[in-house]
Amino acid sequence: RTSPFFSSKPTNPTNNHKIRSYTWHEFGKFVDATRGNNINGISELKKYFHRFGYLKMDNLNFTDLFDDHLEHALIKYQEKLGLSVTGKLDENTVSQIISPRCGVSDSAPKFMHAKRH
Amino acid sequence: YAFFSGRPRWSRSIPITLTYAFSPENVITSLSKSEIKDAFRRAFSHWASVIPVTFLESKDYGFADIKIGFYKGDHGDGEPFDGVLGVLAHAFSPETGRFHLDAAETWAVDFDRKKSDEAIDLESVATHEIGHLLGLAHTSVQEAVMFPSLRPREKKVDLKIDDIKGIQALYGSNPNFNDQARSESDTSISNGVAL
Repeated sequence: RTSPFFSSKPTNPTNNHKIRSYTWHEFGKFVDATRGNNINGISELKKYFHRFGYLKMDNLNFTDLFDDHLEHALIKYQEKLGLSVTGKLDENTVSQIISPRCGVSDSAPKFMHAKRH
Repeated sequence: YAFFSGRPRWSRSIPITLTYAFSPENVITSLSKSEIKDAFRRAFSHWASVIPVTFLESKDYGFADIKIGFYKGDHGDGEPFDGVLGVLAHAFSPETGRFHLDAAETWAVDFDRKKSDEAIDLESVATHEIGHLLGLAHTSVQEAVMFPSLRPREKKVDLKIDDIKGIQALYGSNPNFNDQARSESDTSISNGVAL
């Protein structure tokens, strides 16, 4: 949880400071990664997409292969958040991914129903 | 705008009064209690101005409808916080009322005083999470309060048309809400950006 940080290019011209994301800063190295590549650590990105409702898989042993599932999740993410739909880990998309956010899932969330005891 | 699965909302009859209280176990030290309470009071007022719901602070945490707490790491709901930045907060859908914030963040109520590059505006996050407590899920509209991400030192507290339409679909309109004025305000903002 110390340096190095991933410093993203701002997508919003009114918000021109650099984002230092500790939790997801490793995702910065995935910029320009493409389908078919085996990339060390990209399973963590799959976990991210699973957590926030973009990657639905029964088997949660995520591999480091940039596969069809990840590409599909990426496209759904780009569509949902109003990004250019490229299916690629371009800089804008990665910048959005590492931005601080709410922990509630994005996709038809059932998260946060609780029973009263 | 979007709703949670099954479109849950607070089911009591309108007009609704919801009480909120702060956990006695709060561990945030960078802001005073009064600063925190003022930020939440403003956040609740944004929603109360557009729907027939009133929010009242209560000292009785156990019986409050909305229970607010700052927690670090694993705090018992299966969604542990992750330290500085990353996930900032989460809230439960109606009618559970739990509202958790990551105590590890550099929470701020005034960016002129809090110079950190990692400062997160408390009122903005509170306004967003109250949307969840009332039944709104995340929207695709980037300018809206219910968009899922918030950058450090960004302030986003004014409800946009998308937020207002969504919440009024659940609860109806506050009789004192001036739809025309809000629409014109949003339009002028859009025109300003375009220019």
